[in-house]
Amino acid sequence: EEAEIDHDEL
Amino acid sequence: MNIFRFAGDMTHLISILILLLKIYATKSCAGISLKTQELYALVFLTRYLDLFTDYVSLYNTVMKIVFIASSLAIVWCMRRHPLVRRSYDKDLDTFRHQYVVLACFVLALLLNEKFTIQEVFWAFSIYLEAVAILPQLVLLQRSGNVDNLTGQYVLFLGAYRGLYIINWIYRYFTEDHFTRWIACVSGLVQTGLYADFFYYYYLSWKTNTKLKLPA
Repeated sequence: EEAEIDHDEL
Repeated sequence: MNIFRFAGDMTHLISILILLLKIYATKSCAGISLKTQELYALVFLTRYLDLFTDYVSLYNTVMKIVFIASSLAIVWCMRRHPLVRRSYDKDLDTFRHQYVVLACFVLALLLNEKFTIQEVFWAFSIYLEAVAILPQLVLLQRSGNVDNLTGQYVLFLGAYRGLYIINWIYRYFTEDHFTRWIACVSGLVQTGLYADFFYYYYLSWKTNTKLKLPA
């Protein structure tokens, strides 16, 4: 399962 | 969310609002590069493609909308506002920013987190933000005009960069799997270019203060 890419920074 | 990142977002937003208010209040955009402002608007538009698909938090969504709206407002003012547009240094703002856009897009096709539309555009926006200050830097070197680039604008822009780098250092030490190589490396390049901009800003500001003959 590929690590979900989370762009939490603006 | 850590205090450094929150403060970084706030100083970034304040720097944009200071510029917008300055242009609107003085009805002048002398010394401001429209190309840099257009690149910033493009950065936000391509970075926040997930605005309506991924919900991170209310703060995140609100800030994305505010960033897009304020950067587009500056571009609109400089292009359409009858009074403001007259003071635009069209013949000095000649940096070929289309090549920068192309280079960033090609780099984003090669270097991205995942080869999807959203991730390629996200990486594109990260690279583009790093070099977006170049037209403004060139215009400042040519015109030396800091009328509308107030000291506060530069101060908050510098604070934004500094706080984001501290945020990355903080996250690196506090979160086990924090790896944002694209954002961090590009962010460092961006901070380097900002330091160069600040240097020329200081030179122009110093020259201008000398030019203003004592009353």
